[in-house]
Amino acid sequence: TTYSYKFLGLSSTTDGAWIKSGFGRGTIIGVLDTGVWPESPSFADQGMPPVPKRWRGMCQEGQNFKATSCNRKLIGARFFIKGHHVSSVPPSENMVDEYISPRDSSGHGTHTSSTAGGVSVPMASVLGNGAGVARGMAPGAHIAVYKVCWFNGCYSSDILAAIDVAIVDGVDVLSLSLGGFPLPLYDDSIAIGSFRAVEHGISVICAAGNNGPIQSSVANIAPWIATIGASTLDRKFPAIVRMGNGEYVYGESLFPGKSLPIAEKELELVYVTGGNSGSEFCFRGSLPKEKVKGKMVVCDRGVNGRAEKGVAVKEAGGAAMILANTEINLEEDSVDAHVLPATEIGYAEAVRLKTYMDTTSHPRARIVFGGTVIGTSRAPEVAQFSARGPNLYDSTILKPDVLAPGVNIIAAWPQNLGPTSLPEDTRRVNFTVMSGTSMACPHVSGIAALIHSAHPGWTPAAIKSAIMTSADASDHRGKPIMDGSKPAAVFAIGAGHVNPNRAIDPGLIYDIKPDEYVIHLCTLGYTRSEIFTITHRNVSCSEKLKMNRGFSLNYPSISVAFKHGVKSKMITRRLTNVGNPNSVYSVQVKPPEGVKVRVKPRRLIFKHINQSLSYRIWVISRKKTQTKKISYAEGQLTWTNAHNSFHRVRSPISVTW
Amino acid sequence: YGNTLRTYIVQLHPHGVTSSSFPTKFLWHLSFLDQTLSSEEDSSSRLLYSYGSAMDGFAALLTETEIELLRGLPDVVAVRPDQLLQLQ
Repeated sequence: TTYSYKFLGLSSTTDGAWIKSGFGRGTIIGVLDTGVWPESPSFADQGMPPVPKRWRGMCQEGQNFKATSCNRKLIGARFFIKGHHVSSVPPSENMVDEYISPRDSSGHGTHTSSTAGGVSVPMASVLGNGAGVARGMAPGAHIAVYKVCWFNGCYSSDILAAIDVAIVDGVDVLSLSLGGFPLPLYDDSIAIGSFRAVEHGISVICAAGNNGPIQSSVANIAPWIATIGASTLDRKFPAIVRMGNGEYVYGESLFPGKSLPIAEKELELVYVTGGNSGSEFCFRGSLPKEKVKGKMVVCDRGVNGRAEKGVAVKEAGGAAMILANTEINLEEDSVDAHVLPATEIGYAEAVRLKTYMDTTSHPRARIVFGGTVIGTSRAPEVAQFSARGPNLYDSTILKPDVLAPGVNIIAAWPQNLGPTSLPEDTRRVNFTVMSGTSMACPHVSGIAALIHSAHPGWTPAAIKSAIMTSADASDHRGKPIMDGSKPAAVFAIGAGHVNPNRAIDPGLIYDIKPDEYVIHLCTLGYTRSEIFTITHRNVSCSEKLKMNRGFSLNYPSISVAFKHGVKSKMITRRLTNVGNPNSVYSVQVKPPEGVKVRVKPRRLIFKHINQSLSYRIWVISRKKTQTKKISYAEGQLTWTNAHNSFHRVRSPISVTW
Repeated sequence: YGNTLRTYIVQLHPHGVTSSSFPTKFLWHLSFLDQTLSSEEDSSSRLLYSYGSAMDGFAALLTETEIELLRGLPDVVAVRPDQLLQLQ
């Protein structure tokens, strides 16, 4: 990516996560996605160390993909198509070839792989926008690509086959920017496959999903998975609309404005509504040429693709487009490299623009493109589309776990597609912009790789704990992370926003052994057969629970649900010292509203490295009456090192009534 | 729908009672299909994946009738229809 590593504070000169981890050297990131474009400069292997001897993977040949397509950066590539192939998929209307090989036909996998572990590429940009040196989060890590997603989606049989092979191949991190809706764990192939991966010491990082801001939309919710929501950067691409009345409406665009004479010309505005053709959304073929020819067309966001609307406008003879957010998108701008001069405006701006159009006989406007602007806006903020908690199937585990950059991420792109990925787009670029929790996920995969390189003996739970307890609760200005117009709730941000420089040296970790996940499933009331399906372990829950009375999963965040008249919960946590010997930590609690929180002991004195100490937390509801309506509150619990303020180990607390 | 072929993921007991009599998991998985399909069917054409690391089991093309037969076998832990997920 051309900027997010800087936004996250990663530097190749100052002492931080990159230096401490050797840029992720020696670690292997497996990416389950749409494949890879191996010729992308992000996968060049100059300066890369040799392929690790433990690597058992392969570079599978196929259509337009040779065994020689792999190198010391891209050390493995395979494709899994049997589940897809047999699923009576109708012939694709897509004009782009779908390669029957690890070669990426749609760009998504190239983008995510390079975000996780792409090497440095100077002078990267999207048509001149967002220019900079592109780097993945772990530029020294090796990448292994497992193509499981095809034009119509990703079948769980293919995903499971890829996880099956990746475990044997020897990956250290698995990155899955895919998912759907939350599922019970025994019905969730990703949860089942990843349990075995975690048992093998592999960190599994998954996208939280894009079904936000709907409550309980978060997917990939197994506690052994790191579930990643999406946030914004402080980088903007202003493309401001100057209306005929002289007023301005803020918008953003990646269109290289000044390159075309028509780009900033004042044009007549038109918003085509009525009928059933979806013209307000600018569906292909819905815009009457006589109404839009030579004009600036307003299109509502939603239903069809943002860039596709631009093609629809262009096909109908329109000269420019204003993409207007609807209420669900609020002010979030996910920019695209449109095929015609275009800008995207927020919901409030859309209301203003439409009011101007409704009250003016000949509305006119022009777009003023402002290039790339960094650092002037508040960030990170929660992306509106980022899936939200509470966790639908396990109220004791807060999901998503953390946020990472996922809006307007510029990363590598294949040469078979234009920057909009539409077949009509004949431009060719090495980088393009994408938004989604898909883009957030590989940021954390790369960061997990950095931690793995710095601490090769750490378990996936320890790596995840380091990422979660070091996450930032505030934005870059020290103010609350925002979610639209309000401070974000823990159900949107989990433990906060990733901070790799702190995650590499967390001081303390909450570790979890695979057997503890099994006991946790017992506490949730899963049956013996359901637990066997998920974990392949034959357990007697009554015995497990008898031996582990009052068990709490040693999760780095705290989530309590007061149900059935219960007013008090006692939970335990166990911290392991991975910082310095003779470290003393004291606790600070910010209790959720309506709740009293007691912690014992309030000081933890670690004499040795790897020493573990436990503490108890009593969460007591002070609410007198319980209404039928579900209500929430949140707080936090932080262990601070008395002599090293860098080591702050923070856990969010969520309470549900 | 009884005769329509769909992809199912069949999860087996990792140390199933019948597993030890086969030299490889793949052959064990094929034998499961053999028990389920009619004798003239080639079970290898129905077996899509044989899993051994992420899960013990296999993905295969099966009818609902065959699934019912499979569910009755002692080493079968779970049977799930293939699910379509999306990039995010």
